[in-house]
Amino acid sequence: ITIHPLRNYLDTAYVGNITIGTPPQEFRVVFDTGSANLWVPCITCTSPACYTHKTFNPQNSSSFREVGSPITIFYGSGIIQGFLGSDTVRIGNLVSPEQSFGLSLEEYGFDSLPFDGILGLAFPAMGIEDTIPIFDNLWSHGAFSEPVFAFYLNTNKPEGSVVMFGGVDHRYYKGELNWIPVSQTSHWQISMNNISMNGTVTACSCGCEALVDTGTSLIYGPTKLVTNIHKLMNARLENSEYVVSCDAVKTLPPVIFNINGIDYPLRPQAYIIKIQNNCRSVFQGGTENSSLNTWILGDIFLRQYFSVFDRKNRRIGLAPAV
Amino acid sequence: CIVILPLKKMKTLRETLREKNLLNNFLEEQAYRLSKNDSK
Repeated sequence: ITIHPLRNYLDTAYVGNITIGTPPQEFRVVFDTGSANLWVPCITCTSPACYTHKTFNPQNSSSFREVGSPITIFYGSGIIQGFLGSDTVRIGNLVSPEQSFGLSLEEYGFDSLPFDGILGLAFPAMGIEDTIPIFDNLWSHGAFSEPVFAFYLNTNKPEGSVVMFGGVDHRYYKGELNWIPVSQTSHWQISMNNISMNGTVTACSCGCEALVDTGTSLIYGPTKLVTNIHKLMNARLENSEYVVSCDAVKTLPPVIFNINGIDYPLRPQAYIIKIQNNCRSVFQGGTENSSLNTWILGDIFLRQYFSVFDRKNRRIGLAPAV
Repeated sequence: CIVILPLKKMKTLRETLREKNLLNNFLEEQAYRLSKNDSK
């Protein structure tokens, strides 16, 4: 059982459409670099979450094949249980034939979320045994000129964000891509040198690991170190959220992630979210529960930096997003 | 060729729950449910 990174679906927000089956049945999914399985609700799912989501009906697909093995997938904030099937899956004009995917019969923690299922883009080691993740299936069928995918997550507008497969469109970033080797091929995991504010290293002083995870919204780190960062922000814990004075946005320094010798600053406008009349920090603790000395760079970071995931060279490219 | 798929930034559940003042009990119930499932 692989526990997928902490996923704060409360704020997960970037969703795209895929179809499964013949004729195609459409679903809204999160394209998630923090997991490697594709699953959607089955029409026979009995959980409340399935009543508010689209469900897959195997009877209505002539290309569906029931594999049958039971599956359980654990996420930081939810669990699904169901069984494996296989069918034709389409992402835009990419066609993944005989694609294995999960059909959920029970879901916990996915109630009233703005997506039906999850499409995992992590390495096969994270996937359910004897299944091929969709990116690998497409790659093996020669669907890509370059086995890469990339994300541009728009900060303000609901539209405008994209995930791209098979190459990189340079319109979405500024300057050059900085390439970072993947340190471990299951998550999209990289090594970080340190995290600093105002020229002082505040965390990860002896180096640490970071998961680049589009399925997590905020930024997670070890609770103790996140608490240090919150002290520097004068943040206070209120109803399980770290509240900051909204005026602080004007005076706080950027939080700088040094990765592979390059600084990636996050401005206070990016790490303090204003909703209604209060401002809260995007930093959350808790990663020590799943792996020591590990951070999770979620959408908040990936909105500032266009990200390229290069499977052939096992590296991640980052550049300031336009 | 590059396949570019639009992603839609959805209104987040947290914002919806906060607007309805339901965020706190949602988090408490969520924590309870997950802990119950952990034991299961």
